[in-house]
Formats: sequence, C-alpha cells, structure tokens
Amino acid sequence: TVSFHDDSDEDLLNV
Amino acid sequence: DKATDPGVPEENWEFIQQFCDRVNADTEGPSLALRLLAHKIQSPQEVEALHALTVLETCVNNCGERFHHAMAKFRFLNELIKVLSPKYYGTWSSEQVKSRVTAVVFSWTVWFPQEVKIQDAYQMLKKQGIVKE
Repeated sequence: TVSFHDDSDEDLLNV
Repeated sequence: DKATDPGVPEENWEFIQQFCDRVNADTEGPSLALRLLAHKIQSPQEVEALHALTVLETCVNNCGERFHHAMAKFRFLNELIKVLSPKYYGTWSSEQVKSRVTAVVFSWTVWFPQEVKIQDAYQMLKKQGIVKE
C-alpha cells in the first residue's frame, strides 16, 4: 500500500 | 462510537484500548483519529464529549510521536478552540467540557514545550480572554 503523507496545515483560527 | 458511547456513563477502557491499537496500526491512524475525536469533542452531548476527551488523553499517552505531531497542528487545535469560542460551539458545549479542553491544551503547553503551535494556540486563547487563568 502506498500512503501519501500530508504534512500541510491550516492557519490558527482567530476567535 | 463504542469508546465514546454517551449511553454509558463509565469509561470503557477495553474499547478505548482497541481505539488506540487501531490508531497505532495504520499510517493514517493519527490524522483520522483526530478528525473523529474533534467531531466527538464538539458533540452537544456532554457525556460523549467527555468520553472523547478521555480517549484523546489516552491516545496522547499511548500513541507516540506520530500522534503528537498530528495533534500539534492548527488543523486539530482549531477544532478544540471552536469548543471554547462563543463564535463557534462555545454556547453549546458544557462548562465541564470547556474546562477540560482548556486543561488539556494547557497540559500540552507544559508537556510539549517544543511544539510552537500549541504555545501559539494557548497564548491566543489567553489574549482573547477565552482562557482567564
């Protein structure tokens, strides 16, 4: 099985 | 679902352990587990949210670095922040759930001082007055 490792991220939410 | 069953007030450690085992067995386990747990922690059913927090803390203790790496991303931290913020789910979640989410994030600032995003998230919550002490 080939697995794609997603290392991306979002920005910190502004509350 | 079995590890977070809101119909059962007590923690079911057998199912919680099975959940952790599955997280460890799969390359995508940590990211998938965190998406599921975020959803459960946001549940308006208090017992379900509290069970999910127990599962989360058990995974932090048992699932190692790949899990720590995934939970220290804003993608997951933002989901916890939504539970605390009145702009998101803060008005649905109980005070007990919110105080446990706050305690969890605070404990991570102590246990994972190298994870800058956890520190940033906690500082932002304090700066916005959502975490008061």
